[in-house]
Amino acid sequence: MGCVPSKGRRQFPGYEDPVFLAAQTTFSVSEVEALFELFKSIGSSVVDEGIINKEEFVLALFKNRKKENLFASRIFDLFDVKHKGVLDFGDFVRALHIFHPSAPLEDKIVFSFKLYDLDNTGFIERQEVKLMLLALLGESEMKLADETIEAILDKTFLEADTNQDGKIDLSEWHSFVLKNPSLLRIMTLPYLRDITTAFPSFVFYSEVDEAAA
Amino acid sequence: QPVAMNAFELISMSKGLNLENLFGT
Repeated sequence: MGCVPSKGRRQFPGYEDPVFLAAQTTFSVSEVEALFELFKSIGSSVVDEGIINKEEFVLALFKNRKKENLFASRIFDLFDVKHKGVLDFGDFVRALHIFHPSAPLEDKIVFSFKLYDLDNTGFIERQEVKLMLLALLGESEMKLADETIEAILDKTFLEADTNQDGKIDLSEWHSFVLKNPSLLRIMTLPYLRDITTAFPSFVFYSEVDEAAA
Repeated sequence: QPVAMNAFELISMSKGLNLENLFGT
């Protein structure tokens, strides 16, 4: 392809070669290039500096830059594997790869476990789950009495915490989500299969030959 | 009936966990 010369993609901080990123992920080279169009779009919504900051990430999710959200913030932090406080293109592609319909189930299970292990102790604790339930209630304006929340937590930990030590480890989480596959629905984005159709403009900026894509 | 659901089913309803929205930009 290469219809139009690239307009300085390599000037983007953390820009990585699409061929290199495709080799590391489920994405084809064309899909990585289409993701770059999405990346640019999100990363230029507040400050156009070639990276995605947390504000831009939350804005993309909520269309509201003032909103703070525990879950969006947690996902951002997990995408930010190098703990730089911003996402570069490589971070973005490698993290989204886990959400691809063809990504390994095991990767989705581990990512979802980390998502809910808010304090990174290697366990999902009851207090963390309660905090997330309260955050959900705040976000949705759904109202639940404290005793209802405790009943939900009791039921959840009875099912998930099989050794009944008050916390859910990765092995327990693994068994729990296999019995409740709907919990992994958030970990798969069917849209990623059609990313080149969603961002066809990648063709105009492609730097690779069709044969390589 | 929220009480019939487990906590994670409820939590996964959060808009902040729905990355589909990223593609709407």
